[in-house]
Formats: sequence, structure tokens, C-alpha cells
Amino acid sequence: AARPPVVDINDLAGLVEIYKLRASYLVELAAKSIQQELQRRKSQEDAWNNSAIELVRASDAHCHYVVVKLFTEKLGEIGDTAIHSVTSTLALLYTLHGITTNSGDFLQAGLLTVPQMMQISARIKELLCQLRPNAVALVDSFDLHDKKLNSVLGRYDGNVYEHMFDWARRSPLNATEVHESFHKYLKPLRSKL
Amino acid sequence: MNPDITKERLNATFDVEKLINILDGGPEKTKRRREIESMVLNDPDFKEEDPNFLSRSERYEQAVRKSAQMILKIREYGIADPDEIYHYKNIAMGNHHEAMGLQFAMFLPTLYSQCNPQQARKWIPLAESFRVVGTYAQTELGHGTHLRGLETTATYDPATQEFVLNSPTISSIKWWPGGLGKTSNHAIVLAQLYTQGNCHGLHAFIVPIRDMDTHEPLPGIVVGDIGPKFGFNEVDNGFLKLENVRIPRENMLMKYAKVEPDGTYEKPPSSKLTYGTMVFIRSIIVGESARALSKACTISIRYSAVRHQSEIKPGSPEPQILDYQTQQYKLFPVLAMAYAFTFVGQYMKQTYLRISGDINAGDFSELPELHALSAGLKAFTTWAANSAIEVCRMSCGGHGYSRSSALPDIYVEFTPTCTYEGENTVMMLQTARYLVKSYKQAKAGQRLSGIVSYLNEAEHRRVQVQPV
Repeated sequence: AARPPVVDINDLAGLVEIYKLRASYLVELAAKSIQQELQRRKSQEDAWNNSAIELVRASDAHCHYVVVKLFTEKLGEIGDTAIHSVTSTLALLYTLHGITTNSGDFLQAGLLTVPQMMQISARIKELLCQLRPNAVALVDSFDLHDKKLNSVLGRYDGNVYEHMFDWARRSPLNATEVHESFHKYLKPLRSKL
Repeated sequence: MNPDITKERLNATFDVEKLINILDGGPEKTKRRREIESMVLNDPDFKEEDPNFLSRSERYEQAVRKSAQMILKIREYGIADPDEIYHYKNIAMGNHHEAMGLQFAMFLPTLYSQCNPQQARKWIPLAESFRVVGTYAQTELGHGTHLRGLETTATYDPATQEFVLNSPTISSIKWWPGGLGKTSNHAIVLAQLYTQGNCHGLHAFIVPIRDMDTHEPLPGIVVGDIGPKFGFNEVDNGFLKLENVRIPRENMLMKYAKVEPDGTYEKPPSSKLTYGTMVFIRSIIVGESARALSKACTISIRYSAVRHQSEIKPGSPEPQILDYQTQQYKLFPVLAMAYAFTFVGQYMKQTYLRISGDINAGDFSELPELHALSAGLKAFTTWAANSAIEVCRMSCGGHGYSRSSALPDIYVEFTPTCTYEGENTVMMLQTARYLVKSYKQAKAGQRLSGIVSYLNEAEHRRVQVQPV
């Protein structure tokens, strides 16, 4: 069996590399599936349709590779040290989380071993703690005005509960203290029982 | 200000304003975006009733009122840059879509790109002055992404030099186009062209559908709203049935393909011409994935900072729910994804703008790869964002179920991106077609260029990995 390439799970460039190998592995799988179907005397169209699951997986892996590659490259453009640090943590979390949620591919392709997977899971927990102090600042950086967000839960000032109560009280159902359906149905119901 | 969220902001290890600048593409961009947003925020004309408290008809009416105001005000302010127009509309519309969205997103761009000079002189001023309000009718009740399957017909009658348009079956009724139901008085209809007894495939025709003064449907036109949907309450997605509707020959968009008065057909120079528009729209959708995600995780992470629940250590105060590892594990990967997709969205837009000059100059060399990539990334990002928004909504517990959170709106307004502009599975298979073609070229020893060049390496890698 092939030895998996040596991977430093903190090295984004190395991780991008194994995303690339995963993509090429799945493209090869899909191409071989089509080939096998053709060898079973299927038409080109049937061979293609009978390999559609592998083909979608290959595309998905290709796109995933492109996203982690572009994310990593973007970091190179960020000059501010503190921002580079926090966005690098984000990029590493995104990349490692993508590996754990698609672990079957990476293991099946022989790109990572089970012990490495365990390391990655542990590393993800560390990254969560690392991001925790900056979580609110990172969403503030999207600079979404309350009017654009239109969300009581996501208000900039965090005064959620009082505004949730205000919002509820404006519901049309509360236009009258007693809704007309009480007089129309509930009250008459009593007289009939 | 809630003390928890104040404390969170004091803990930050970086300058938020600088990161905002990076996400906007520079300090000047941030400044200008805020200027434009404040134009709307401080404009009493955009005061509105909370859509959650309105009926469908009231929501549509409010959206049409806002659309009409936006058109006037954007001209009044002289806002012309597409990005700036986008910022203006985005803050005015909030989480909802514009009733006349397709006039701007599809109808006008198609006139600009597919009218011949005579047609442009006639239609563009009418459309830009909103005498003509148009939509783009391609999808049918029974047909979607597979364009060759569309059934609407346009048959040329040389005797009268007119096209006769028909919806021959129920499944051929145009269905879904935004603005078609009640708003538009014209539509660009995509129909199979028949002339001199031959079918020449899909072509675009400008079809008047309502009287320009009374707005009444014209003879042979059956048009209306398709009814309530999961979301898109502000938009009159409509149906259009054509019954022997006659339009002059000049109403076929003839910048590329032509039909002569005697019915002779002239092919377009390249079938790839419509690729450019598709790539453009799909690149924009990648950006939409990022924006929807950034909204969803802003709401869920801020809420998780102020909500306190149960206990980690017995007897101690209830912690912020953002301190639970499980809450972090739900939300932080989504936050990372929002950033990832923001950068991918910027890359796709820049790449499209970079090569659109080549496209116009007739150099299509990079288009196949970009077409494949944009299809794949549109599917990849919208699928991922779709489920991630639901993760954000769920992570807010019961309050995420209340419309006050805006999370249900964000979800229902975003989820159609997985099906429109090409159903995602079909998009993925389009990308796969390009990948398999590239793979075969690599196996045949051809050097690949661009982002798929790694398939060359795969060939090389396999040799290395296998023990001899």
C-alpha cells in the first residue's frame, strides 16, 4: 500500500496539497467508473449516468480544493499582523473541518491515517478556543447595519430580549386585547356545551 | 449596550475597522459604501411596515413602492457604479428581493448584449425610462436547466414577416420568472425557432404581454402570479401562456443569429456567447452565498454572546452559550466558511471582469475553465451555505424559529440559489464534464493549464506512489 504523504496539520500549504490530491483521486475514480461501464458495453450516455455519483463527488472535491487554495492565497495579501493571525486561524479551521467532514475521501485515498485524523480533531478543538475571544469582532467585521440585518437576535447593541418583546407586541394579532374569534366562536361554543 | 457584547468587543485582538476595509476591498470602498447606506437609512421615504406583519399583497405593494423610489433616487444621486447601486439596493431591500429585480438583472443586460443597433435604438430607451418593464422568461412548468427541452415555439410566417409564438402544451407554460405575474408589460421569451420548416434551437424574442397604458394582458396572453412560495413574497414570480401571439420579425434579438424577411436563417458566430452571461450571474451567486452566511453567523454569534443558559460548573452563574464547545463547533466553522466564500466571491468577480475583455474581443480560451469553475462553485457554495444557515438558525434554539430573528427570512430568500440559474446537481455534472475531459487529456500526455493542471501531477504522483 502507498505510504501517505507526510502532512503537518498546521501547514496550510501542505493541507491545500492534500485537498488537491483528494480531488485528483476522485476525478480518477469517476473517470475509471465511466471506463468500466464502457467496458460493460454501455453507451457513453449510460456510462456517464451510471457514474454520476462519482462525478458529482469529483466536482465537489475540485471546488473544495479551489476554495481552500484561494483562502490560503488571500492570506498572503493581508499585511496587518493581528488580522493575518485571526484570518489564518479561520482558514486553518475551515480547511481542517473540511477534512473531518469528508474524512472518508482522505482515508480512502490514502492521504491521511486514522491517527492523523485524531490529531486533526484535537487541533480543531484548539482552534475553537483560539477563535472564541474574537468571535463577535469577526462578525462585526462584516459591518452589517441593523437595518440590513433586520434581526432582533442579531442587533449590534445586543439588547435582544426587550426588543423581542416590543416586536411581539406589534404583531397584528395583538391589535385588540380580545381577538374577534373569541366572540364569534369560543363564547358561543360554551353556550352549546 | 448589552454588557456581555461590550465585553466581547473589548476582548478582540485585532482592529475591526481594518478587517472591514479588507473585506470591502479598501478604506475608500468602506467609506463610500457607508455613505450610500446612510442615504437610505436617513431617507424617510424608505420607512416601512415590518413585512412580517403584512399580507402577501401588501408586501408586494410595499416592494413595488420601494423599487419605484429606488429607481428615482439612484438617478437623483447619480449613482452609476454597479457595486454602489448594489449597496444602495441591498440596504433598502434588507433581507428581501426586489419586485423588479429581473428588469435589472436580466432584461436590460440582455438588451444591451443581444440587440442589433436598430433594436438597441428602439428598446433600450424604452426600458431605461421604464415605459417598458421587462422580465426574462426561459424556464417552463415542465422544463428547467435542460434548455434543449424547452417547448415554447416561435414559428416564422414569411407572408406577414411575423413570428407566431405558442405554448403548445401545459408543460410549456413559462413559469417562475420574477416580475412576470403582475409587474412586467414585456418579456424576453426564449423559444425554439422554426423557419422554413426547420428548428434552429433556442432564440430570444421581445414579446409585449400587457398594454403599456392600461396594463391589461394583450390578446393571446395568459399571465399571472404563480401563488405563495416558501419565500420571495415581495416578488410576483409568474406564469405566461402564449396563444398564437404574433410579433414582428424585428422583435427577434438579432445581434448574432438572424432571420431574413424571406425566412432564411443565419447562425450566430459562436455558441459560447451566452456562456459569458451565465458565468457572470453564477459569479455573483458565489458572492451571495458569502453575504447570506455572514448575516446568519452575525445573528447567531451575537445572540450566543448575550444568551446565558444552564451551567458548566454546578452552582456557578449560567455561562454565555458561546462558551459551550458544541456551540462553537456549530458556529465557528460557519464563520470560517463565510470568510472563505467572501474571498472566493471576490476572486470570481475579479476573474470574470479580467477576462470579460477577452470574451468581447472574441478570445474564448479561458472561458471553458471559468464556465466549469463558476458552475461548480455556484453549486458548492450555495449547497454549503444553505445547510450552514440552517445550522445558525438551529443554534439559536426556539428564538431562531421566530421571524423576528430574520433567520427564517435569510433561509427562504437564499435557498432558491440552489435551483435557479442552473440546478446544482446539473451544475456539478457540468464541472465534472470539464474535469473528465481534462483528465483524459492529461492521461494522453497533454500539458494542462489553469486550475486543473494538478491532474497532470496526479498522473505523475501515481507513478511515484506505486511500489516497483
